[in-house]
Amino acid sequence: TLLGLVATDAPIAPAALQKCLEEAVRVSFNCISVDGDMSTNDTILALANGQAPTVQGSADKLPHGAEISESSHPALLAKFSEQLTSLCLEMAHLVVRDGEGAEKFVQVRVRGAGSYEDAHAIASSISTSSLVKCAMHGADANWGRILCAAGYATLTGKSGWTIDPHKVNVTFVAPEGVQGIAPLPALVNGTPLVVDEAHAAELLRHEDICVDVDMQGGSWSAKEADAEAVFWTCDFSKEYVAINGDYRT
Amino acid sequence: RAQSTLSKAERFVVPIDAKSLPRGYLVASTYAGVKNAISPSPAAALSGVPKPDLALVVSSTPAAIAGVFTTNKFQAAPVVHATNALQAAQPNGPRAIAVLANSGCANAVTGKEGLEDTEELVELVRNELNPASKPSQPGPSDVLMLSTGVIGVRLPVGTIRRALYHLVHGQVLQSNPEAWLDVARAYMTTDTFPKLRTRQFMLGDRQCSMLAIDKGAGMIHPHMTTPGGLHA
Repeated sequence: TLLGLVATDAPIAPAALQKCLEEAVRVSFNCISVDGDMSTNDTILALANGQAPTVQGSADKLPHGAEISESSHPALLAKFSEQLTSLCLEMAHLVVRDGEGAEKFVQVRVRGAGSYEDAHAIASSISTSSLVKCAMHGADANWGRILCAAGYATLTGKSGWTIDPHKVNVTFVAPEGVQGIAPLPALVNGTPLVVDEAHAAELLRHEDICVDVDMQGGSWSAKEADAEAVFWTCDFSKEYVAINGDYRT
Repeated sequence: RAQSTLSKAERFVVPIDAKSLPRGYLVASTYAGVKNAISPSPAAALSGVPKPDLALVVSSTPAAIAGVFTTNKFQAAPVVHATNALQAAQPNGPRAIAVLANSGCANAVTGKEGLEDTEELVELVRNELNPASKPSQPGPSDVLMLSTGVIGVRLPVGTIRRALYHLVHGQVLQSNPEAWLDVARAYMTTDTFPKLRTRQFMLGDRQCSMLAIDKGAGMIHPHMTTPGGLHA
């Protein structure tokens, strides 16, 4: 189960707080998976009590007792929303890093889709695949499992956008902070390349693994379909089975 | 970034500066014995210092509150309670004075009795924090609850009630990094480390602080939304 609590002393009106939380969760907690199971209890609450102290000398004064809302202070609310989203992202990543038995932290970025929802669905499908997660555990640049999981993703179907198998690129890239390792394209325009195992091993030996899946617009042109979504998951290890074979209801 | 020999706790628990804590919150946690009441384990009893499993976060003034909840059809009692509380909010929006959390028992799939258990406990918190308030005042609840742990078992209300009295009246409500870290520990189930982060930023002339706690290690694939009618 995912539980979370955010407590701030920022003066945010309830409706604005709700909106900011929804947006923050949409791109953070709703983009993680450890084992593909949704709990009966997942909850994130946010509290804002407005008790933040005033700093003397600041030009931009908030009246005493005023609450920030979309209509009253849109720029300040945007700044708050940015901070909340950034914090939620960090907290969501910690959950993935502490996933039961997890040894790897995997980022799956899907680009060139018809909508955020479709990109999210594809990224979610890849991130939930047991076979992809096992491959990540074994440091295996297994583009085939990634492609397979992308192919059965449940798309929204609203816009008519679909994946074009002849346009998909799969690339393994170095995680942030790791220098000097070139990206490793494994599939280009739906065609597999010969994977340099040494290069793959160099990328995948790291705890953090980044997979980039570019749909290149799919059934539309790349200009028409440029939506992207990022999902975070972990590998699937023997330890996960040990923990959950032991846990009792 | 290479595989580390350090434990996750050693790598991901970061020191918290007291100055970065949000103002106007007091917190406390304790070992209430929820886990032992649900699933007595001789091994756990022999494992040394018991882990906290009950935590209370109190705002000294009614705080704006927002929430997102699981879309699982079998929503646990605290989810149903919180959803109702937020939906029944006054015109100026939902406000809360406290959030009670327990680990060890999810209070899920416990039916009407499970919801009554949640209601009893949040009412107890509300009355203990504010003895002047009339019991069972009509209106939306301004105390919410979070539960996590085993599904299908009722909360040990009596056990929690005794611990709650200690949390509220035992001079243990405080605001410092250690107290917040213990609250994060009380949220843990199969987590290997407590998850707590803070940050500071300016909003106009206000020096704001924000703190977050979360937990989760398994049964993790959230899709949380606001219930109907709750959207901003």
